Amino acid sequence: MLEAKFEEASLFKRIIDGFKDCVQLVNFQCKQDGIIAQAVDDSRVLLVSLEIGVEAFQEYRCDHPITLGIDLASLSKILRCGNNNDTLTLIAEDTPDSVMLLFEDTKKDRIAEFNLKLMDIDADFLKIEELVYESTLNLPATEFVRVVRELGQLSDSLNITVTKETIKFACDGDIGSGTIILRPFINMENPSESIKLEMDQPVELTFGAKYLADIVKGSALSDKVAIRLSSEAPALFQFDLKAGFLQFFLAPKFND
Amino acid sequence: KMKQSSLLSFFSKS
Repeated sequence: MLEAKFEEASLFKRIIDGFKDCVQLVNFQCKQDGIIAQAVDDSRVLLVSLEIGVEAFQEYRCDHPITLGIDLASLSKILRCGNNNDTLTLIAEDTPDSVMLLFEDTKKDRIAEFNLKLMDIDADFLKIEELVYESTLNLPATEFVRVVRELGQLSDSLNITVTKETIKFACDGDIGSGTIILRPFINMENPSESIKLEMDQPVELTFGAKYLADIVKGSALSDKVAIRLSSEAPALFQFDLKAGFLQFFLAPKFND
Repeated sequence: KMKQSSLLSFFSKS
């Protein structure tokens, strides 16, 4: 049996909002040590990997591994019903046909119960190799959102070049071109505003702007994003939770 | 002209 209680429904809402627009059918694997999920978008370009550790929950219990096959569009409809500061408990039997979502307000005056039917999802599970990354960037999530939004207007591709002291984002489209250069700095007062750059080797990669536009939705989860790049390999964009993470692996574009 | 690569050329199915 699974009983997983979020202190605030808003956390689970933000997690689901962070990736529901790029994948629809997702198997959530519930185990003793938390919940994980992996899904690949229809074009096989973007992979989402989610891990919610036990510490993210107010209460957590899962005696046996349980897989919840969920249509995120349906789940979102139910998640819109509860209030953000309600507690939200996910409850499922060992071999469930449905998962119950229980919203309780803090005074326990209002208790709302919804059952979501589960699906048999026959999805590929991709084995993510341990990649060696040549560069790791840490940016404020708001800065990352801004770069993707601004340059995404001009082109369907966005190029990232990392050298020792600069991170350059560039695009070149039908209506014109744009470049945004960021330099690493430490903000002592607000560490999350800092830009960090660790570089073993300069790297240059190009990505589809529409996939980046999906990835930035993960910024609802964290005020920082870590971007790990390696030539000729998928890039990793990671948003950390207090316990767990939401990762996006994005396959690059190459010269034909 | 740039071509979009697929994750399947980097990650194996399991």
